[in-house]
Amino acid sequence: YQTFEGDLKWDHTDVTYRILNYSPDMEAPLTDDAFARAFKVWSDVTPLTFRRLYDGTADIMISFGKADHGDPYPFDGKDGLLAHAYPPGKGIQGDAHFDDDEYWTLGKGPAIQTRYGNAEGAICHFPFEFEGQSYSSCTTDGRTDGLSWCATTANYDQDKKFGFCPSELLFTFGGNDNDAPCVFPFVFDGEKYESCTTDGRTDGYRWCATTANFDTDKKYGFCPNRDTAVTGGNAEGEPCKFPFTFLEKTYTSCTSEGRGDGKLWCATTSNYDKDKKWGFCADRGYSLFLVAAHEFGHALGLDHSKVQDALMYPMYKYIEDFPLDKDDIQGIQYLYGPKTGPNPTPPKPTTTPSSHTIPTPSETTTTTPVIPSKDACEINEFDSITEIGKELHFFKDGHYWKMSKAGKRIGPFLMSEKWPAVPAVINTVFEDQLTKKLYFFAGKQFWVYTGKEVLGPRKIEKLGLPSNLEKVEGALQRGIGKVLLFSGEQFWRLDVKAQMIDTGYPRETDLVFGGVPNDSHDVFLYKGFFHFCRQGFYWRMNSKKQVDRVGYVKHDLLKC
Amino acid sequence: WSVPLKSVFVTFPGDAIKNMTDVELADEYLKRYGYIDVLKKSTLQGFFSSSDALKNLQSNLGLEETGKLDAATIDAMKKPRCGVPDVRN
Repeated sequence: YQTFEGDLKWDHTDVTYRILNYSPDMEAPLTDDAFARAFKVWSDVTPLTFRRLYDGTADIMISFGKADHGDPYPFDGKDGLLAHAYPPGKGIQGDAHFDDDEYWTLGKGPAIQTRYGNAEGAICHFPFEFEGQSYSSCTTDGRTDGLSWCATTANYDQDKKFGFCPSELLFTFGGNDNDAPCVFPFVFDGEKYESCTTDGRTDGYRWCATTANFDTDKKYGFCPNRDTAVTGGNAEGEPCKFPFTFLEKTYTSCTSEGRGDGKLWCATTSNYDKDKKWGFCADRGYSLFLVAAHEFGHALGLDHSKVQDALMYPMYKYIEDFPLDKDDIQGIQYLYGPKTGPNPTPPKPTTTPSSHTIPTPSETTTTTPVIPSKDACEINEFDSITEIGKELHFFKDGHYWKMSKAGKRIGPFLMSEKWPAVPAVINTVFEDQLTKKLYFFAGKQFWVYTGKEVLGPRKIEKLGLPSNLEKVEGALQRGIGKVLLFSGEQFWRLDVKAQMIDTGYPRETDLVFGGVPNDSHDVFLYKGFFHFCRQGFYWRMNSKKQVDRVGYVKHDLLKC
Repeated sequence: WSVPLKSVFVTFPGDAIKNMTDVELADEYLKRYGYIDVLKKSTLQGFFSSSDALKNLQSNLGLEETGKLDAATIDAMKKPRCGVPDVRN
């Protein structure tokens, strides 16, 4: 760990903070909670306490802003630089600023707290089913008033639990009219506006009048971003318009075409070529909690750490169950010392629990072994995905699932029952389209199954692959008898009949397959499309080598 | 991501993200995060001749200290991060 020069630190332990404004991406209660949890990360291991102020000057003033936001260090648009904070001291020192050109979430996609409805403010559940159709975002389907809504359980048809999603028709935030909804059309500077606008502002935030005439009433509020809205570009807050035309081609989903940075974008009108209105598509976003916890580390006196797993490492990395690294704890305790006194204890029930709720001694004194998940929808990254007999198969830790031809997910099945010679953890598998033989790869070995007969294990170098190759991570069947084998950022072409790699290989993946992650951990052919996987996402490439879709493995392929 | 093949790159209106070469990206990154003292060495020649700035960055980010603008370093520079400089002048 490192501290700032002179070991800058607060000279008191009761540190105050104030949230000056909110992002349109997240509702205020979710934002408040993220910041409170971020402070708790540090108060859990030090004697520091954090108290929120609602006016006046606090030690740590927290704000969202875009580009030039009032200090000498402007933000840089989407991605890149996410936030910054100043070490302890007076004035701007101790303050934390968050780049509002980012898409702020809890790190796993839209975190949408509902209002009204019958779900008591629960978070939207994506995907959810409504009238037999699956929805991965809020929708206005089923309504005539234009209000977008979502189910808060997986199946609306069954549970009937729903709430309304943030929209300017429901409420605004900030401003001066107690979060009243927008009134459309409204008049501003003599002009009529039918939607939220950034006109009249230099900070890029979208606003609307909350009465029919701003010029006379001066009542306004900021518009919350809908989950379907784009960020950045020149149409912030507008929804994607599908299909749209770009360079005379039609697109039905977000695309990275036209960009050199791989970022997904869409047009917000039906014709980009004519209207030139666009923005970036919603992604998983950045966890406000994780970024805030890092920035508050600076605000308390910690500089960047060289330890990659430390919270104070300068790069963002999403971690689901966040643990504070030893390095961070040592750093903050160097400045403020360890936490003293007892930890608060959770409240205990006052009634005597019935016998079946009393934990058995074994439950309280021993550690329950972790059982690998048998639910494919709980798995974040599969060992291998491949099409066998026209059915997509998903492999993980000795189990496999498959999508039936009718589109139904079935499994798990034990790999050991069908392919007993193969180890539980494999790296890739493919079916030779001509002979229907199955080739399994695990580490530096491979096996070939013909029905129930197996050959192997054999060393992959027997195929002509380099002896220092650690594993084969993906396979693409290319015509009859040829298969591309992927590893790292390279691929080889295997002549299946000759059982030998063709000359002229390896080749660099990014030189042949442009627009996909060049460090995919799984590559496979499905329904004639190449699929490149990275974490929970896949990039689908058509035969013209155009990436025509980026989607979720779980939602789109596994139908979770 | 690898660059799309046979694609026409478009200048998108209102795009805050600049289309930069790797060298331009590195130059800006090293300046922004304090690896190049903007007042002393404002030219690329200044840091490429010594490559100390790159080595310093690679050391800070836990990368192999090659002193060269290699793929791993470029990749690291493209990752989202905190805006507080790593090196203070």
